[in-house]
Amino acid sequence: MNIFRLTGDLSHLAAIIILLLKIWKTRSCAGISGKSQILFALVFTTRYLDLLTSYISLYNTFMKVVYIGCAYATVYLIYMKFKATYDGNHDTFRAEFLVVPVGGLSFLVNHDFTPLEFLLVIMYVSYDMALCGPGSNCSHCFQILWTFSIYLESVAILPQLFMISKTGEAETITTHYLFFLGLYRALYLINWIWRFYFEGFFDLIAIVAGVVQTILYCDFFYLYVTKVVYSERLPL
Amino acid sequence: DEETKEHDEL
Repeated sequence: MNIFRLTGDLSHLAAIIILLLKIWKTRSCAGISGKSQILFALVFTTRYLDLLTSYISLYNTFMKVVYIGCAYATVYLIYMKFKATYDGNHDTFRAEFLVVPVGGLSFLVNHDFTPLEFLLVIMYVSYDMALCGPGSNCSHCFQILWTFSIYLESVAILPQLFMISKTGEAETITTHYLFFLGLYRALYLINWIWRFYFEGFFDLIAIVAGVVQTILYCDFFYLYVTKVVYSERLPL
Repeated sequence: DEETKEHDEL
C-alpha cells in the first residue's frame, strides 16, 4: 500500500459519502444520474465477489463492504425513497450502449483468455478452460467479472456527465462528488507508476481503463477548477 | 494455465 493508493481510496470513499449525504440531507436526487449509480453498484458487485472467497486484509474487506453498501443505498434512495425527485427526463443516456460492449470486451481481452482460447471455450473444445463446469473452478468467472468491472467503471460516469451537459448546470455539492471521484482514479494512475518502479507490478487492463476513466473527467476538472473553486455555480 | 491473478487493489 502506498500513499497514492491510500489517498485514492479515501478520495473514492469521500465521493461516495458526499453523494449519499447530499441525497439524504437534501432529501433530493435532483441532478444525479440514477443510471450511473446503478452502473457503479454493478461495478462493485462484479469486482468484489472475491469477498466470498478470499481475504486480503481488514482494510480491503472493510472498504469493499462500505463501497457496496453505499452504492446500493444510493440506488435505493434514488429509485425508491426519493423517487419523486429523480430527474428521469434528463437521465437519458443509453446505459446498454455501455454494458453490452464492455461485456463483450471483457470476454475478449482479459488476463485469462486469449481470443483463440476464448473461441475454444465457446466451442467447448478445451474442457479444462471451460468457464463454469465440472472441469473448472470459478477463477475464470471471477477473472472475467473483474475485467468487466474494470472496463465498466471507466465509462460508468458517462450518464452523469451526459446529464449535467444536458441540464447545463450542476449543484456545487455534485461537482465536489465528481471531483473526488475523478481524482481517485488519477491517484491510482500515480499508484501504478509507483508500483511499477518499486514492486514491478503492472496490470495493463487496469492501467488502460484507468487512463480512459481519468481522461473522461479532464473537461470536468477544467471547469471545476476554473469555475467552482471560485464558488460560482457550474454553468456549462 | 498461469495462476489466476489475485487483485489486491479495490
